[in-house]
Amino acid sequence: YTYFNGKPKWNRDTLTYAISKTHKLDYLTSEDVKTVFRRAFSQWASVIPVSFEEIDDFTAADLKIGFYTGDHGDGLPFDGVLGTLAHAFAPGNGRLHLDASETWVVADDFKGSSDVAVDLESVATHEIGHLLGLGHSSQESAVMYPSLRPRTKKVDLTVDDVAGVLKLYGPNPKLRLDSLTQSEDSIRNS
Amino acid sequence: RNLPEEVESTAKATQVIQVSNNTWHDFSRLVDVQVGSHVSGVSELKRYLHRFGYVNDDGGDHESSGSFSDVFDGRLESAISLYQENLGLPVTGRLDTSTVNLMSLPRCGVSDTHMIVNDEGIYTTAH
Repeated sequence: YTYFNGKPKWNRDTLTYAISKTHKLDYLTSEDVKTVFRRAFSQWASVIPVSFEEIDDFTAADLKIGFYTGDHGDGLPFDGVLGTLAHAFAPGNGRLHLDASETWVVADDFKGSSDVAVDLESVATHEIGHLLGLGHSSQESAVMYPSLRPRTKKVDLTVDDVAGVLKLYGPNPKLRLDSLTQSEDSIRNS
Repeated sequence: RNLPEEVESTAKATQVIQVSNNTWHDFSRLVDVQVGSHVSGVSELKRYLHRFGYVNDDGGDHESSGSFSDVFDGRLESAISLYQENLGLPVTGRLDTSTVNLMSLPRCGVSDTHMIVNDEGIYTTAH
């Protein structure tokens, strides 16, 4: 696991987030998107002593989520179908941008989806890791690994993801290590 | 004779649409390209690696026009080795199939710069 230079982190135990009402997709309902992000945030909230609160006020939110195409003014233009799927910024900034050109899927399976379908929950969980201060991982099984195949779901935090975020924020008192996909002692070791 | 041309032009149009909707970078034609060779498409690979922090602007190869050359030089070999190390691939410095396949996959737009040795030679990576 890695961190952004300087290991920035949030110093609050509650972070608010909002999903843009203007930068959205016409083929997914806002409820669909909210459900996906609630699940993605709860993955991380179960590990660290930070809770995430959904609010409507996009301007006031700590974390700002939206779908954008091409050059959207942050110096990191998106590139159409596939390629770069999304990006997020380090703690303190809080922006999470998803490429609206992708074919985003929220269902649990990819039945009937196109060859270039991308799982929204997998990308959301990865980008939230960046919002919390994690960089990319070298372990292909990790949520924080930079690449994601189309029509693939990867939402379960691995030991690598958890060890990295624990080092930044410490453990959630209710954290149960055995719920992770890998053995508990490898977490304790790391 | 209108029909054949018409058919042909339609076929071409279909082909262009098909290609433009396809995966973003298809580097498959660069598999096993050797250091020192000059192959069309190497410059696009350099742009890709530059985008994610593996090739600097001052790579000696970055012409003033902002473009890279198609020469597979030593700097590119080092950049590929670093990419392979960071992405958990066997570090060969060569464009082997697994490396090229991974580069052709969709990915997060956040640069890998934070995984790379910084100026003081200190890894910003916590292992």
